[in-house]
Amino acid sequence: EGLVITGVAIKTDEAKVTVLDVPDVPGIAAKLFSEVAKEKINVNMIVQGTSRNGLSEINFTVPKKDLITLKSIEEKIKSSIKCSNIIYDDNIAIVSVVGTGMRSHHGVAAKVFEVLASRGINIEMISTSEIKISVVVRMERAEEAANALHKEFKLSEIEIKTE
Amino acid sequence: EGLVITGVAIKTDEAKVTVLDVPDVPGIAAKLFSEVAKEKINVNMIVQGTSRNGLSEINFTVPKKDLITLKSIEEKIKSSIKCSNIIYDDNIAIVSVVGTGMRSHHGVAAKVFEVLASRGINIEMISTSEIKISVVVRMERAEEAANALHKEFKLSEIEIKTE
Ligand SMILES: C[C@@H](O)[C@H](N)C(=O)O
Ligand SMILES: C[C@@H](O)[C@H](N)C(=O)O
Repeated sequence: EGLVITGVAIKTDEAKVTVLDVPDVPGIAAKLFSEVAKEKINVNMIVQGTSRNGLSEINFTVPKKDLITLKSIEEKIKSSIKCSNIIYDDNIAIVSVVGTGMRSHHGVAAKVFEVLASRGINIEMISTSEIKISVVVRMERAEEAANALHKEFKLSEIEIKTE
Repeated sequence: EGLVITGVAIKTDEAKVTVLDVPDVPGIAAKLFSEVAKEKINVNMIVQGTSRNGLSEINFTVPKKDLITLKSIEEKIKSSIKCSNIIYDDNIAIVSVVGTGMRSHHGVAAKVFEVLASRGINIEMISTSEIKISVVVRMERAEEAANALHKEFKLSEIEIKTE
């Protein structure tokens, strides 16, 4: 499959939520997201890595406009699943490089990260699939990150999409 | 946008690599993945959550066949980025639910997690995008997970793809 990078997208209307030290046992993610779904809040990115000492961290992004509702159910979430804390961050942007054939081409992700590194932009979260590499950065670095990626992948003017 | 779940996919030819306690500063992800790219190893899922006390965990999956090569460059990686340890797990499977309109429909992810919870299947890693919800489970639970999801979303016979 040929590698084709089709665009760079920025999403600035979301906030990141981090649920710390949840037990790594079946049912926890189900309870957490069913509480969020009850409030009719749309969840975009969900990122969970590997547990340590039986505890995991679950991150997800929601529309900024829903953050107040989400905070209002914090006690409900904390009584449904054990966790040490829930952290909210509304100063983030999601910058994504979109394309096809990324999985079969080594080095695309490395290049995305190198472009950000060269500008001293810190990567705060990463989630990838075959067609998309998404990173979370500080809101104020989003434009610069997107422009740098746009230039690196030699995309024409029209491709920076703000979702 | 209407919600359409088009299929369930299982991927059993990959291993998960976890790089622990990397400094959460610009350039680390770039260095890690450029070392991996030098070996011409294709990276599939990359998952990094939020750092704690300035340290992050970076997870990624590679073809099982490349695990020996990856282990052979561990010292190179450790001298290029500070980390406390690198963990390899070749007994995993990636189970994905694929569809469109997932972002604008609350509750799809919750349902996926509930199906796995109801069968006592532990979710070891999560990565989602608008068109795909991927979870890592023990290899021996992959079939059961995929069949349960297949049934839940009432998909016809043909849709369980083994990638
Ligand atoms: C941490 C959380 O994902 C848990 N392992 C679960 O299955 O729900
Ligand atoms: C942890 C790693 O992602 C780091 N923040 C970087 O930008 O490379």
